[in-house]
Amino acid sequence: PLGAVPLQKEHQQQFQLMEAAYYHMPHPSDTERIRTYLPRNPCNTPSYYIQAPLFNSDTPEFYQRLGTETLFFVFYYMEGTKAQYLAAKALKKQSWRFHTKYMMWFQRHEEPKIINEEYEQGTYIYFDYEKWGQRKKEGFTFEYKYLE
Amino acid sequence: YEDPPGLVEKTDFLLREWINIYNSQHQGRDSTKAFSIFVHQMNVHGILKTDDLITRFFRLSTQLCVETVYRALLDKSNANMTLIRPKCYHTLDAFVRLVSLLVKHSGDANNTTTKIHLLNKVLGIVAGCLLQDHDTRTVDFQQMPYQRIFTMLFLELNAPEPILEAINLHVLTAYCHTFHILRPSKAAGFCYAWLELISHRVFIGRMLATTPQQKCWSLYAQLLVDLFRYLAPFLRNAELAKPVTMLYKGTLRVLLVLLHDFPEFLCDYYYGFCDVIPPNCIQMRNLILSAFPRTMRLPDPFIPNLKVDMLPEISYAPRINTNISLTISPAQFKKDLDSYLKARAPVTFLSELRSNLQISNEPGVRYNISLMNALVLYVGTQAIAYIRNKGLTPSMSTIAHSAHMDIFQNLTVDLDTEGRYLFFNAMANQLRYPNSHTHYFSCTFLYLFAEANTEVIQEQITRNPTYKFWQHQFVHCAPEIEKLFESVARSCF
Amino acid sequence: LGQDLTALGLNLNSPENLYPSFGGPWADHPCRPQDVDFHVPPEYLIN
Repeated sequence: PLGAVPLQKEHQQQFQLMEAAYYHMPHPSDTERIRTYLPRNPCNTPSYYIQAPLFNSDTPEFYQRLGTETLFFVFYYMEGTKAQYLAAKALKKQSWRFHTKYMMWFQRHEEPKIINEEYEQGTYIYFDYEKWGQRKKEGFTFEYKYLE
Repeated sequence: YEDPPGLVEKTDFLLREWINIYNSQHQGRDSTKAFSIFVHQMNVHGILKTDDLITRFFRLSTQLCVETVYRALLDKSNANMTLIRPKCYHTLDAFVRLVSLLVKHSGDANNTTTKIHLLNKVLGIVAGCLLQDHDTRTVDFQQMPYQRIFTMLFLELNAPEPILEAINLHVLTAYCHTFHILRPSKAAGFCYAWLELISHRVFIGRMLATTPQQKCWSLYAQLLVDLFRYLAPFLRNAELAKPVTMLYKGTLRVLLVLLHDFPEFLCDYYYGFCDVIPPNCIQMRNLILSAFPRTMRLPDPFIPNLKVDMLPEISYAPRINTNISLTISPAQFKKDLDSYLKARAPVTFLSELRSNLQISNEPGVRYNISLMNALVLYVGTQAIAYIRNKGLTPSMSTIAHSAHMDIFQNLTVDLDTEGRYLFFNAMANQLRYPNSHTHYFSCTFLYLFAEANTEVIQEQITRNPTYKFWQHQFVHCAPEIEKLFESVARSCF
Repeated sequence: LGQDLTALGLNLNSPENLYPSFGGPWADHPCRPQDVDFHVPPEYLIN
């Protein structure tokens, strides 16, 4: 019953400006901190690809089911984000420990020979993020105070 | 502006210095170390000597950064936007970092006044530059640089640090004032960035969730009112052009997040929102009206013999954060209204009611909708108090034969279809989750239907079968109308 | 008239709040964990 109301001059001008802005819509990365590797850059993929985030994909349970290699990828390539935090939690669940000085993840390869209050000495697997692979380290001393 | 000679060059030089420092690799993430050295440089160049020079420095810096972005965005040789944008971010983020460090370190550690003063100054300067740019470039205006500055500065100032926590409420207030100044009706070319700024997840989180005692709710509500006011003339006419559809969809998304996460917020401020949303904008209004407190368990409206009167909630009045009586004007009208409600005098009140509400003869804009809304809610709340004072509760019998019902019946009969539509909408805006207003107005609606002397009034109120709707002539006035009513009725029942 | 509210990319049945991962008014999907800032220990910031 109200019928249409013609736009006033002021509104027509506003519409013109809005329309111009419509062709410069904000980009998703505009409102995010700079991401060194994976910025928020949605790109169009074929419609039969998965389009929406997987169900529960932002939960610890989901991350605990990811492979170790994937967790390392997330940890090193998505720093400062919730994904990195969830990956770290999942790695710890798999008995990996982050060494704050070497900034690498270590896991016991076998029962350490020496264990005391400050350190344990033995053979470890560590993840070398520069050479991007797991390595074994004999006789390595794992100092607790560097334990994250 | 008459900047002192050499200031532009000096600012340009210093800004470049800082951007290089900020983006140099060996600085890594913590540029605080370089900051103190840089401040010394600013001092050496006399930038910090007077308040005026500081103001000029920020204005020139803002303009220099924005110009850099315009050049990059308009650089036709490199059309790859995903490469251009990060470059712009490096410039803008560096400037923001400088501002945030200056804010954090201005004055001594626990003196919040100087920090807030500086923040307000910078926000004001950036807003001023935006508005000037918007008015100068008009259809060539770019939102991105300003959106980026506001967003990154907000993220910087909301980092979990004790100094920042101490000034957070001031930061939020300053931002809300700035966003109000930059509201879409003032800067239509910035409307998409503006909506994204006020609905950024960190901004919503701070405004509506983490700040205690809902201190920012009214500020946030004001921003939403700014948005609805801007949209109103475009939504008023049902054909939506693409730019309006985009903004409308974005607004619905924000409202859905608010409905899901902060229904109490929508409950508290529904009146102000519905007051500025066009009455024919049913979907958006329903989103707001459908909010109910999370502590409430809603009854299933389809239970056949639902006894509304038995619900305990219908005796509680909803919280309304608008002072309705203030919005009823002019004062003489308010005075007459109160005296009529008290003693049903002056007798001329009813006959003059329509002329008080009518503001023009132009179809579609004949009535003062805000006044209509306020009148309906004010009379309704007075009626509920009046019935309670007599130790009764609202029902079909207790709401009748009172000055309040006189007014509603007069409006029903005396207004034309447009006016009646607005009047019924004002009442429909009160039909929400179980509360005393919902109860009173639903009774009033049904009473008006039963008392209606013409079918056109009944048709505008309800189509519920218990009122023998299908026997009315207007249902059968044309085969396609009959078909339409049947399909709608089937979908409802 | 109006929009299909179930097709705006918001999980309205979510028991969790939506705003922490709200992707913004123009996004068809919520933010992914790698989009959302998180206050991780500084040692984690290796780049």
